[in-house]
Amino acid sequence: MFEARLVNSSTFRKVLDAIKDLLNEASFDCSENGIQLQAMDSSHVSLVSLNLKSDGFDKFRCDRNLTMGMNLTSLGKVFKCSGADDTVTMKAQDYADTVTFMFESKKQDKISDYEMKLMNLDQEHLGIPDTEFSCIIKMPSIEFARIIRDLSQFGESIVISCTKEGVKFSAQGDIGTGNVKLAQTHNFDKEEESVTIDLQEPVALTFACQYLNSFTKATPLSNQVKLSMCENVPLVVEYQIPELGHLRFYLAPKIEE
Amino acid sequence: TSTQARLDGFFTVL
Repeated sequence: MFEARLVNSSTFRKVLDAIKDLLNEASFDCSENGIQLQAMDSSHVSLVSLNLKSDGFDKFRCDRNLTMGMNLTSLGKVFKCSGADDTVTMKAQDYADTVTFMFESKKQDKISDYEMKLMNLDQEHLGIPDTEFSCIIKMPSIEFARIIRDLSQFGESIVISCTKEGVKFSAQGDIGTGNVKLAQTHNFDKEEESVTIDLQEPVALTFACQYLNSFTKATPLSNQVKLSMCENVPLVVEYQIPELGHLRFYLAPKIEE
Repeated sequence: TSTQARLDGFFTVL
C-alpha cells in the first residue's frame, strides 16, 4: 500500500509544470524515504532529478517499494482538476496498474477523485558522480528566469562565466550581443534576494537557451536557485522545495569545436 | 561553432 498526502497540492502541480516541457512520461519511485524521479529528456541533453522526502508529506506510507510510470500530460490533466488550495492524497495498491488522486477542498465541502492508468516504462537509472564544483552561484530565481528570458532573444546559447568579481551571462547572435553581470550582494534582512558565489576557480561554460528556459519553469517553487558549474561537467540547476525536497536539472554543456 | 554534448558520457548506467 502506498499513500501520500500533501496539504498543498499546488506544490505538486508546480513540480509538474516545471518538468512537463522536458519529459512526456516518467517513473515515480516510491519508497519509505519518499518519492524520487530521475529521467533524461528524449535528446539526452538534460536530466530531471526530483526528490520529495517522506517527512515533508502530511501523511506518508509506503509498505513496499513501488515504481509508478506516468504519462505527464495525463497527470497534468488530473491536477488541472484540482483547486489551488486543495489537499491531495495519492494512493496505490501494491502491484497496482492504476493510481488514485483525491482532492479535498480547504473547507472539506468538495471531494473529488481521479484514477489514472500507470505505464510500464523501461527507464534506466543513472549514477551521478559526486563533483567538486569550481563555482556555486545562489541567486534569486526570478532574476535568473528574467536574465535567461532576456538573453534568449539574442542567440541560441548563453555563456555563464563566473569569477571572484561576479557572474556574467552573455549571448550573441544576428542582432548583436547581450551581457548581464551580477555582483555578489548579501542582503541579511532578505536572504532570498542575495546573490552569493562560492568560487574555487573561475569557469566559463556555454549552454543552450532552450533548456535553461525550460528549467526556469520551476521558478514558482523556490525564491532562490543554485547553479553549480565545473569544466567538462554538466551544469546543475537546483530549486529547493521548502520542507519537501528539491528539483534538480542537469544540462550538458555546448562544446567548442 | 559549438556542438551540444549529451549527458550519456557523464553519467553511468546503474
